[in-house]
Amino acid sequence: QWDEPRVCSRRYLKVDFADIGWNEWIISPKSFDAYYCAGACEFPMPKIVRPSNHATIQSIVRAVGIVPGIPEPCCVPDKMNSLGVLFLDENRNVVLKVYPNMSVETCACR
Amino acid sequence: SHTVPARSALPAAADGLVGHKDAQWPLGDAAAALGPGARDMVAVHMLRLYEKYSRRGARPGGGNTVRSFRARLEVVNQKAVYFFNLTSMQDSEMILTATFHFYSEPRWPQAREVPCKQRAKNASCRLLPPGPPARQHLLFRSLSQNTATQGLLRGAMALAPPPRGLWQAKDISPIVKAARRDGELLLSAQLDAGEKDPGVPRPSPHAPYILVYANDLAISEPNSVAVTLQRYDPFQTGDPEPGAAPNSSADPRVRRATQVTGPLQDNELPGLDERPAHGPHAQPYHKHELWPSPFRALKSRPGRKDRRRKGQDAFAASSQVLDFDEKTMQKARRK
Repeated sequence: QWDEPRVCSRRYLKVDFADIGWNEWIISPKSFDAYYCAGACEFPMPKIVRPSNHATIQSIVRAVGIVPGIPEPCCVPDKMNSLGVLFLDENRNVVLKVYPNMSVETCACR
Repeated sequence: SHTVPARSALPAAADGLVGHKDAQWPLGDAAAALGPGARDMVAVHMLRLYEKYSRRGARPGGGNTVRSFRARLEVVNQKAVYFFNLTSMQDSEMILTATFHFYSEPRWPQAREVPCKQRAKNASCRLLPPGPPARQHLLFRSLSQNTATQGLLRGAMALAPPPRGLWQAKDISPIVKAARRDGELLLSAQLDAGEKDPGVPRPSPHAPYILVYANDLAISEPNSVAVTLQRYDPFQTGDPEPGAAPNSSADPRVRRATQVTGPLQDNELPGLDERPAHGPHAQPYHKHELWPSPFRALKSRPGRKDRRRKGQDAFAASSQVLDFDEKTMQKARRK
């Protein structure tokens, strides 16, 4: 993780349902690549962090120190993907649900 | 009652398997995860749907949920009746299509003997040529959980005799929607051939099953994954299930109360970074309390400022708390 870039970007995270105790009823997948967002949204923000207009304004206000205590914008997921999960319900019937926003495609400053 | 058209526009997925004598057993760890349960057709069908719809952006049957319901075989008045318990459907799931899948064998009627005429001594009895294969009827009834009646007839379908043994699918959407609207979530299906049942079939991988394609309106809410997947040992019974994982202890989970200082904003493990307060509102830790229900609602976490006003507006009505049992907490601390 140490050679990760400082700037807001997507970081690798593999989630194994056995680690969170859900593997007993989740048939498939047993694990999936969820990723996560981390990194700085410092002024001036590069285009790559795709700042919203509000984030741009907030980081300028913070940089010029007009108002004390303003934090820098947050590095959060921007585009996300859904994930189909096959699991057993409480009656041991097989269920398929396609959950939205389960893995990160891109990150951005907000 | 509804006489449902014999074959309406079934979801493409359902047709994918109709007419199969026996689908090839699915490969992959999903089948392994199902264990012996992967040998029946409903599991094979669901695994195929999973492989088809777990690619990005695909939507099963136009929705986001497919529920399968296995049959429970019972003998009523010497007839085989299959019962389906649909109670696990969530209120937020809008039914799009429901299909009934069953395996039918061709039924060649026995040649019938003509009673010999009395006067003609030892005349050879003639055999009538077998008539056309018997038509079968599918009868659907619905009943609420604890009634002893046979239930309300919801639908009847005439079935053309199949040329050979094969799986068929019938659209029973109106039947399931009507039964759910009336709160009768126990459905029975009877394959009635009119003539005496040739012996009651035993439970087999050829048991019929129901698939319900739905659109879960609550799936986009924050944390919908926790509502359906965040639970505790779902097979908690007196004796642990033979196939249950070793760590699913049969002992009841103890409830872990944490200091609720107001709505939680994130999913941090409560109690890791702060000792439960011993203030007037602190909820005492009860060892003997069981989980009120297997599903725990999540709580949103107060912002930093709100946490400073600890105890002022504790127990905000709409707030929710994230509970973990001791075992999970120890694992988390270790990590």
